[in-house]
Amino acid sequence: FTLTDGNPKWKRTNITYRILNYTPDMHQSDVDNAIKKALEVWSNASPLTFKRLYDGIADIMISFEVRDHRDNSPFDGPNGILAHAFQPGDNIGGDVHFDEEESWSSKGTRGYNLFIVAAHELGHSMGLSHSDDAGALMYPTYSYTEPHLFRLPQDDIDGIQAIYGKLDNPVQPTGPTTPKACDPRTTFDAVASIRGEMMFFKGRQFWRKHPQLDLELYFIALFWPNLPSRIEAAYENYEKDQLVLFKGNQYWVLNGYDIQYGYPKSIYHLGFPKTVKKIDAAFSDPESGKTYFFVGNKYWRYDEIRQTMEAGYPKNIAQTFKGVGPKIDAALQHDGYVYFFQGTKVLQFNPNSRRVQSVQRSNTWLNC
Amino acid sequence: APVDLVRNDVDMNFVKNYLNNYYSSEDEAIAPFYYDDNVTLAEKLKKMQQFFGLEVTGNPDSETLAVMKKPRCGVPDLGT
Repeated sequence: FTLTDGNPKWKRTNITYRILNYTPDMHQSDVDNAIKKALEVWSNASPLTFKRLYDGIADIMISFEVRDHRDNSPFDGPNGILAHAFQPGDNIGGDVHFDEEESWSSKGTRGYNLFIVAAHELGHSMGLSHSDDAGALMYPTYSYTEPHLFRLPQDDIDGIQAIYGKLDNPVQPTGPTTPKACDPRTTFDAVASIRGEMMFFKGRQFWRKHPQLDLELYFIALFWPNLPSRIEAAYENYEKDQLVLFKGNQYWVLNGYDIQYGYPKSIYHLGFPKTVKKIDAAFSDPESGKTYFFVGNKYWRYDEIRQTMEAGYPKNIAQTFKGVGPKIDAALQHDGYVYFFQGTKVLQFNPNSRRVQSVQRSNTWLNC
Repeated sequence: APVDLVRNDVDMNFVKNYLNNYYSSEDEAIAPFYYDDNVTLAEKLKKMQQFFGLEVTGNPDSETLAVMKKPRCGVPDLGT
């Protein structure tokens, strides 16, 4: 996180705000609610409290503005600049302006979510500058997050507490941190190949590894806004050029950037018994068209061509994959080997000798 | 061979506007007077690339342009 130059801050912790006008894009109650929730993001992580005023001068005056609105920072029409805010202080200090020419929304991925943008701008109103942590709320570019799943990232919690101190509570809030590829503690939720690239899922984000490009970290929601975070298993279906993702007892089938119609579906459609609540890991073998699913200390085998779960399963992982398991985070078949990711380690399993051939740190796959 | 010069001009104007909006800082005021615009621009570009974790080249490559074209907050990334 970064504090605004000169470390400006409110001298009081009881801050007032006023909503001066509304956007026609949303119901007024939805605007009120988005602003209230955005303020709670900061009051839940610091000693700050917010009280709404309906007339007179409030510390934070919130309005929707168009183009030049006489603050020396004109808006630019649709897209580009979405909003801006001023550091704590008198008069215009703390005020938040939204570009009325944007399409504002309270839910879904159409338009810009007012709650997300307001929460970011109010961070400026509290004295925070932009963070270079790509997972932080105070990162300058817009990234959609499902509002009811939003948790203030740790970087922003650290930032607001650096200005106003901690909550007067023995239990302090904690938030998600942005994964760092070369952290020795790096583990993966799920791993899959897709059209020659590799995807390593971790929390709300995934690393994309392309043979000719640098490693890149993206929000899952940037590519697939309707997918949940913390994907638990993934594999490439080579037969159909699809990526299959699992979380809980649901799965999604993706073709390129598109989630196929009718998904998510229940994993029980694939033939799993109801006792299976989640899939730990999966990989598919392009030669045989068989997909292996790992659950606890057992695995199932699915025939992608016949589209049926094979008889005789589940089997014990240790029976076929000696030295592997019982708990597997992610699995991947690559260059004739099967790679099992378990915590910070990755086991290279040789299917011919049926032995673990080498053990390395998981993030060697992220060029570390 | 020079390709698509019109588009390049548009992109360079876009890059200049972006950097002036979000990466103008006190450094600019104290930069030596003999710095020409391109040097200042390249320095700002490097700051921007560093901030966004891009490869720091000082050139507006396609990856840098893609980040610049994302919707964003209007508050500068550096300075007050």
